[in-house]
Amino acid sequence: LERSAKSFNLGAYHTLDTIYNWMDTLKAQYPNLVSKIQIGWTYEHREMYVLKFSTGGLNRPAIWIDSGIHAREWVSTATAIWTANKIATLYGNDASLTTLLNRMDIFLLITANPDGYVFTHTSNRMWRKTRSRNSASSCIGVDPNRNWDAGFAGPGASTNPCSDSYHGPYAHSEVEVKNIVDFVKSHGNIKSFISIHSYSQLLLYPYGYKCTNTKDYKELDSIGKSAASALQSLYGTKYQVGSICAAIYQASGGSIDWTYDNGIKYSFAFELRDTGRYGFLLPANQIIPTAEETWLGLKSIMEYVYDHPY
Amino acid sequence: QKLFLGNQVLRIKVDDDEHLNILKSLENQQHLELDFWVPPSKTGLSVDVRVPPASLQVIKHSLEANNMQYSVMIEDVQAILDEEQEQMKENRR
Repeated sequence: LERSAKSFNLGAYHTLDTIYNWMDTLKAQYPNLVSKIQIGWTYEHREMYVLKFSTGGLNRPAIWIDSGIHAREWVSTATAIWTANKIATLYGNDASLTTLLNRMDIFLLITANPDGYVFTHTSNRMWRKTRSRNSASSCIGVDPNRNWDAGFAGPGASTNPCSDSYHGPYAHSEVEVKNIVDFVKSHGNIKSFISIHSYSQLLLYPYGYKCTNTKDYKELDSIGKSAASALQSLYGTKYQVGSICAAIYQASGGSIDWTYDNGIKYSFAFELRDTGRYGFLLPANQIIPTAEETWLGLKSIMEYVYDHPY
Repeated sequence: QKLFLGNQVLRIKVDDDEHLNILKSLENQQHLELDFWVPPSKTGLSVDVRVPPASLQVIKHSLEANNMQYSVMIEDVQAILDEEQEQMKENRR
């Protein structure tokens, strides 16, 4: 076990066990701010933990951040770890974050696809999906970002179980997705939902399952552009901002489309950087710069959410 | 642990709908075992694809025959993975 959260190397990639152990040390170091909540089990019966940053209160308005729903996108997981540490260390030292946490909670799901993440460490570094078995095929896994009940099985998701974008047999068939859905529904007061992916430098908002603008399109675009500008201010990393459909492609069954359609107006997805053309294999020495710039983008969104209650 | 010896990642420029259709058709050919890191979606947006050594010649030939520009984004995926593993071992030590 890590003896202190301070001795943990935030600039390295880690196994799931190491990450889960580190969560305990973070919790132990900041007991009045950080707690670890189990939101369920994975298909292969691993725990799914979310870190809760809270200064008290009951069911406060909250911001949700998840990362690593696609297993091979290691830099998103590493960025979330850095972000958790940042939130813990900044509380009480940064006026803006302290003010926010005095009224709101932050939930951080560092590994949204634990089975897949373990599989990338042990068997296949290029694995993207969950590890659930399909009764009708020998191919394993479902793309957990095509499995949400938002235009499920529509354009931009595959019906082929062997495809990396297979949508699964039915919406929320993946227990990892269902765990998040149940948590979000039961909480009922999440105001912003942010999913972190990698790579290709995009800041996206709904919709992906259809190519029409949301009713909040203008506001989301403006928030996204401000966040991308804040992010770029550190190292000059350029982000494209837009709806999923406009910026990349039509993709149905995605997380932020579901959250938006379920009343969470401030729903965004980041595709983190790879300015060095490494794709999913971003070298570890780029974790901290990536996390630092991402933090500025996240902070920009979180501050906006705080200032615009609904 | 699955090895990716000789796998390359190509970055392919998509100039028009014809290019897009060619890439989509390649995407559907399962025997090529292509892994699209950024799938073909629209013109003007580059496509990144990991290509196993057995399919490299076919893909490069197909791109060249259709006047599609590409560059090798990663020369050997396994070399980067080896480096990544080494760094993780070092970190654990």
